[in-house]
Amino acid sequence: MTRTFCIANQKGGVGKTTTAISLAAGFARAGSSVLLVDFDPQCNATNGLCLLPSSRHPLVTGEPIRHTIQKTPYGIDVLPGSRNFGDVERLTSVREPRKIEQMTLRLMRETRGYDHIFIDCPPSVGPLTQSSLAWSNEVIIPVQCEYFAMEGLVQMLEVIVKVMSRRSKALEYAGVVLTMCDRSLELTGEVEEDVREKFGDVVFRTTIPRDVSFTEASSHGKSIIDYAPRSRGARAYIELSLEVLDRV
Amino acid sequence: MTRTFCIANQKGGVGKTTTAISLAAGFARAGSSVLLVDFDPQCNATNGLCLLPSSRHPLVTGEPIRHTIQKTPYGIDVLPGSRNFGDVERLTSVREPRKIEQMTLRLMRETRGYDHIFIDCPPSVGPLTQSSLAWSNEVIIPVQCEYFAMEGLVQMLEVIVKVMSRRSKALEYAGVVLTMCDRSLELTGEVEEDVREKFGDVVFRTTIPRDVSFTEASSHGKSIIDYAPRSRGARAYIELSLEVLDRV
Ligand SMILES: Nc1ncnc2c1ncn2[C@@H]1O[C@H](COP(=O)(O)OP(=O)(O)OP(=O)(O)O)[C@@H](O)[C@H]1O
Ligand SMILES: Nc1ncnc2c1ncn2[C@@H]1O[C@H](COP(=O)(O)OP(=O)(O)OP(=O)(O)O)[C@@H](O)[C@H]1O
Ligand SMILES: [Mg+2]
Ligand SMILES: [Mg+2]
Repeated sequence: MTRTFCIANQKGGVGKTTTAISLAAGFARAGSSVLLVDFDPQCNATNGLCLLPSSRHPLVTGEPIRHTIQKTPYGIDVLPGSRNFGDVERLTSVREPRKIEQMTLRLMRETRGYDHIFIDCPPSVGPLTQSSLAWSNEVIIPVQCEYFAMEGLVQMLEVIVKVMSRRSKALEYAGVVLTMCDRSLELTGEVEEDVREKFGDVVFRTTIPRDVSFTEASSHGKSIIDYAPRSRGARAYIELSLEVLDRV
Repeated sequence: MTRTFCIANQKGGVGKTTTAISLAAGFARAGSSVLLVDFDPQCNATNGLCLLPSSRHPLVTGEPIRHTIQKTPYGIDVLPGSRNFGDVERLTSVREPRKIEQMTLRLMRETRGYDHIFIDCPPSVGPLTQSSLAWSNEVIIPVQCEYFAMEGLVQMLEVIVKVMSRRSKALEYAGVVLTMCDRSLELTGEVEEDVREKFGDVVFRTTIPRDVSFTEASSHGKSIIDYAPRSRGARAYIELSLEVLDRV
């Protein structure tokens, strides 16, 4: 049974792409067959692993999805994003639940056989995020240790509940991971306490520290686990992978 | 003649809201009459000044826009965002250029009389950003000093050119501002050099340093200029306001 994770938060720059790439690398290292799906028109998950975006998105052209999946030297297969403005407009204007359902069924059918799938979403709650929620059975929400973070989280959970109520299969669980935690700032401790108090066990025990190796890794087209395996950032995502693996 | 600025970048978390609020505060301090417009369904610009989002968006209900504008103690008027899921779905599904044009004309008509208008956009290139581009005569693009930043900038400028070619009046100019610059990181210097080499005079001379006072200011519902006027972050945005004022 494939475990499909949607990495989503409409707040921008909170570490969605970094979390999707790092968890995919963590699970691939543990020997599982992993697919990373780039659903963001910015194609950061695709660039972040030194791959090129597709010129047209298979969801729009009807081409078999298998044909556009690319392999990486890190044991991660990638379904690249597409920057094609026309395709993006079409994918983001799909509003009827029936069409989103058709897109989702196609994705499920054509990506059978992977152990773990990680979907990187754009910073919005539009159709791309909604169809990725419909396709997955688990959601991971990265949240920055900053003031605006709490504001968005309540709204994000409301959207997830709303989208999930439209589909037949239940969402198994959602997990919140605190990212870019800078322990030298008082605010970090305050936000962490707030989030844990309000959301309890939904929040992973593992938190991700602020670490410059993340931006260095992406400029080298690698996950932090493959670029700097002994860094604090890499160790935190390996710990998070184990915590996610345990939560069944 | 009102100068209307659109603060846009589809990359998330680069400092759009912080730039919109800080410039609005800078211009208000210089004595101009300022309107801050929150076009982002996350309503960060509204929360960031301790205001409440509107329950329904006047662009959807047809209510006069003047009725929902709120005053702040800092000389900035704010047109708040709306979190209403139905309104957001409607505003983000407006795809025909004629409808975007109608929305834009209404906004221009009903906000006459301000000296400066700053529009905070969501992290996307969808209809909300497109109508805000259509309404403004100038664009400011915040860019983080990080690897993914350059990737998105080229794409963002392509979109601006594409949207602008659909409207009658020309965009006067676009400016790129480098945000969250941490001089202790080698990467910051490399990205800055890259961006200035590639985009030349489009890039403002003023850069914004990483400063914890920004997140502290937003948790107190104030702009950094009103919360910590002598901080490095506040001084940088005052400098940027002067540079923007000079560029006519
Ligand atoms: N723990 C961390 N420490 C330091 N930098 C980080 C960390 N996590 C991510 N970053 C950096 O912060 C920036 C934003 O992260 P990322 O692009 O993963 O966020 P995102 O939520 O995917 O953004 P978007 O909303 O645009 O999709 C990137 O440049 C990334 O390298
Ligand atoms: N120069 C800076 N130094 C340190 N922190 C900053 C700086 N500018 C912004 N921030 C903080 O970084 C976070 C992201 O900034 P902001 O919300 O303004 O970005 P945004 O582009 O508007 O995000 P979104 O894409 O979600 O709309 C906020 O918590 C903000 O307080
Ligand atoms: Mg991303
Ligand atoms: Mg914002």
